[in-house]
Amino acid sequence: MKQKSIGAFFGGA
Amino acid sequence: MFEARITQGAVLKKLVEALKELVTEGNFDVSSTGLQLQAMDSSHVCLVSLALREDGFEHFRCDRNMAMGIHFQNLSKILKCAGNEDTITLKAEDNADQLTLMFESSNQDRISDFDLKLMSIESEHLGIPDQEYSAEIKMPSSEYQRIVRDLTSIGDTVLISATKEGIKFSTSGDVGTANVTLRHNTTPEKPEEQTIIDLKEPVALTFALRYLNNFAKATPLAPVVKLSLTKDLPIVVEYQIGELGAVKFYLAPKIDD
Repeated sequence: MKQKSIGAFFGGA
Repeated sequence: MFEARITQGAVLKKLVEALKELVTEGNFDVSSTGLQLQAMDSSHVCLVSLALREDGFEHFRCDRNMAMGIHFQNLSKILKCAGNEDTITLKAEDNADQLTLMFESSNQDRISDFDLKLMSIESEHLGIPDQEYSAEIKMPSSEYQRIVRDLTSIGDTVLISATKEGIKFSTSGDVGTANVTLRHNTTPEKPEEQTIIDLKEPVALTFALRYLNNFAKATPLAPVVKLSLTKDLPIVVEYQIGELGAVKFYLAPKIDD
């Protein structure tokens, strides 16, 4: 499974 | 100038202990409404959002909005010098490069002050949308701590599934597998011992246990933790800090390649 970054959900990097 | 006084200095000590390993540095944004912090961990997988209300402090004054760049390990070193019963006052002049922390013992016979050097931190604020969650679970914070600690010894990731049967935490690793299910339970008289599952629709998400375990460092701050889950969105792990405010941890889910 792939770990998404938090910025991918809330805007930003 | 900025000045904030908190009689229960232990709360501030616990708060910084809860954050210091997850977040190296961040800005305390102070304004007339209170103190806020938004900071990501170094891998940008989770976000801490802290909001302390002005009226939660015994005294609060902030003439100008300021961002005070804090190195949390350094702040922790200073707060370790405060007694658990001490009243703590935070003070800074406008545009200051240091934050003064004053500790007063409960019988006022010992007063100490420390200056923490402030940092200049460029931080972007993420926009966290207000939203309805598919499942909201309130449980004793000690229970959450126990589950994530136990499962961390078995596996690296946890599948959290909320259904009308309850909330289930599942993991697997070299040792084998583990499942813990909590059912909705309002039998205990004390609200902080109840498990309350508010389910709009079933949801199942996978998360890295390392972070969920780290969030449990906030356990001493609150008897209850609230988990909020929605498909394909970060989990929110929220601790209410009495009347003072709340700390929320957001963790991005793991998603199938």
